[in-house]
Amino acid sequence: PLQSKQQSVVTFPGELVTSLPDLELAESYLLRFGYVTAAEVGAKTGSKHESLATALRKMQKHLGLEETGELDADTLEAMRAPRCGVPDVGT
Amino acid sequence: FLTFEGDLKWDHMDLTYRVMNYSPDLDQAIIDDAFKRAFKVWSDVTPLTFTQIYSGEADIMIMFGSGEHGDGYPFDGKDGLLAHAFPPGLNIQGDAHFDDDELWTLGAGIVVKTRYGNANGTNCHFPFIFEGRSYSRCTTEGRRDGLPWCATTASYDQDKKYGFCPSELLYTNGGNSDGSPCVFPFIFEGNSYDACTTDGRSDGYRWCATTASFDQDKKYGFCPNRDTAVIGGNSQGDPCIFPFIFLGQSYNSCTSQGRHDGKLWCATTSNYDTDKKWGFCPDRGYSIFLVAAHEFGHSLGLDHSSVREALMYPMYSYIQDFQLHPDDIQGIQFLYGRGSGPKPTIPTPLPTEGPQTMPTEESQTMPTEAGSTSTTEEEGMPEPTTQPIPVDPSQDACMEKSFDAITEINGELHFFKDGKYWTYSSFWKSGIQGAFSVANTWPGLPAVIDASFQDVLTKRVFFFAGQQFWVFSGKSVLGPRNIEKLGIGRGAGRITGALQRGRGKVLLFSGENYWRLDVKVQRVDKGYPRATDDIFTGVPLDARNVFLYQDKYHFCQGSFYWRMTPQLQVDRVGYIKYDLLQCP
Repeated sequence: PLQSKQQSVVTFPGELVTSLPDLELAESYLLRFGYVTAAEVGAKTGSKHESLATALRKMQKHLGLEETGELDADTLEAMRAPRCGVPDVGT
Repeated sequence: FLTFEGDLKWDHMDLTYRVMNYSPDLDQAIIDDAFKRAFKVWSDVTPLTFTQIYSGEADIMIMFGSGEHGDGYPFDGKDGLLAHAFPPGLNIQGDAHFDDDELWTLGAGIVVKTRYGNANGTNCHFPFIFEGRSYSRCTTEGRRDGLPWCATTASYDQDKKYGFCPSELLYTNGGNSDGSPCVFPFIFEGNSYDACTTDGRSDGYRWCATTASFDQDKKYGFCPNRDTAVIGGNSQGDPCIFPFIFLGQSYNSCTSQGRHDGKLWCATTSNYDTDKKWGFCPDRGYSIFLVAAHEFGHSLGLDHSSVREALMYPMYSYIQDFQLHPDDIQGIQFLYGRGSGPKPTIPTPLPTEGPQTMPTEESQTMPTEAGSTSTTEEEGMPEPTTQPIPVDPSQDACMEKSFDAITEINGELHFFKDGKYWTYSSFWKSGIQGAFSVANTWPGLPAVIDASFQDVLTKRVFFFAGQQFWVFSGKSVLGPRNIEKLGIGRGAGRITGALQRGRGKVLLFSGENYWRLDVKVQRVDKGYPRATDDIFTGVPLDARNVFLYQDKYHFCQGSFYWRMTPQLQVDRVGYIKYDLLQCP
């Protein structure tokens, strides 16, 4: 049945108010799990974009996703999925 | 599969593990069992053995923690990172850590193990009917002492089966009070508390005093989570309070009102509008067994796999009937070998066109008609890494006419004969495993043993041969010693079997008599021996093997066995070879 009155949305104390923007989420994910180095994340935008695309492609291949090199919906969903904290690449 | 750089692996097979602390989400026994099964995933396909120790440094130290928990790799609250582990080696290497901001279950929602009552510790059954009303959580209805309870069947009205739910009023975990319940109110730093608190701690674990004053007595314990304990929010671990007021409305159950993501939440005081205390209601949670099995793969030297169905794939997914994937089996056997088979060889790279060319698990482990667990060329399946093993009749349990001893160890039936033994697990249904060498697993034992049993409490394994007995704890052994030390007279013949009877007692059979052994003091009780047929009527008097299996007593003679229920009723007579060994 339809709600009789408009649902109010509450900000609950102690809860993160905003979720990370997609790009920030991607950068932190790729860095944390070894697909990209801190230097690459901090590089100038041109080469940064390139290295992120390469890192995304590497991550997509490693996790059996379609290798697009883009921050598509499947890749973002994978980045938000619960998982093991051990890095995928490197020691 | 991938291993860590340099193929990091353990330099010994008999590994030890220790559980440093426990999540309040699950009863400790359930967590212990899940870890034991998680290790068994790997010991089933390698020569590795895992023994839990309770003090000192183990190879694999296991702990629960939240956020930064001491290793410089912080967890991240609910969801996201679930756990992590370190590759084999000394100190923190090999250790496994689990994020206690998650809700740990067996993957299908909270598991509420009961204590006391009349249900022998079975889990709550939700929903259950009590006085005609349905309950989907523990309740204090019908009691004046405020202790939450539940039915362990669908209807308390009909079956009258119940147990008490986890609650700080019933017991505490850890601390220094041997499980004593909380005392409310208690005084801490001059303040009075009438509920569990996280005050004074930085790790967020809820605790209470087990006397009226912590300031004076310093006695405390950690509070188990109630079944309605919330996750996250700003009062993690506190139970929902029903009814609670939210935006002027009264709520008797969890709600997603006020949220746009549809997640269920509740208040942990009676009025959210004034107190603003809340948390998420329990959901399916994460299976501690599945996540542990993955992390233990890291502890043994496996890195993440890119095969989505493999256990070592980095992302969590709940699988009800878990089976280890061939990719995981190849990986772990590359590091440690297959057990009795050849030593690890470096596999040639697999073709890359996709999973359909990989050997399926059936081709790897299913027994062939001769009862062995190998694959042969005529099955036509590719087998890139091992040579086919010809079937050796002397290794085939089904060729044996009788066995020296039969017993259940770690949930698996063990069949001993002339220095060899086979195992059969009804749980894994992977058929007979072996033959293994007794001397490899239990060094120092003679080739022929007469009887064996595993002590339920300490997991130590006792072996008897002639007038001597041995006690193994993992690989370390005490013995041989003469059975006279147990108080069994010199005149007794060889021990032919043992039945665990609970409360640390084991019945030892010899000839037509039996003794009752107190395992803790390793001495038989007064008033024994007694005649077997005084109690066990309808079974052969001089049975060759007597053992407990799946909670029933088994008496063997020749190729037959008599099975007796705990109520001392013979409920089956069958063939050892076809029923117990499952020979074709």
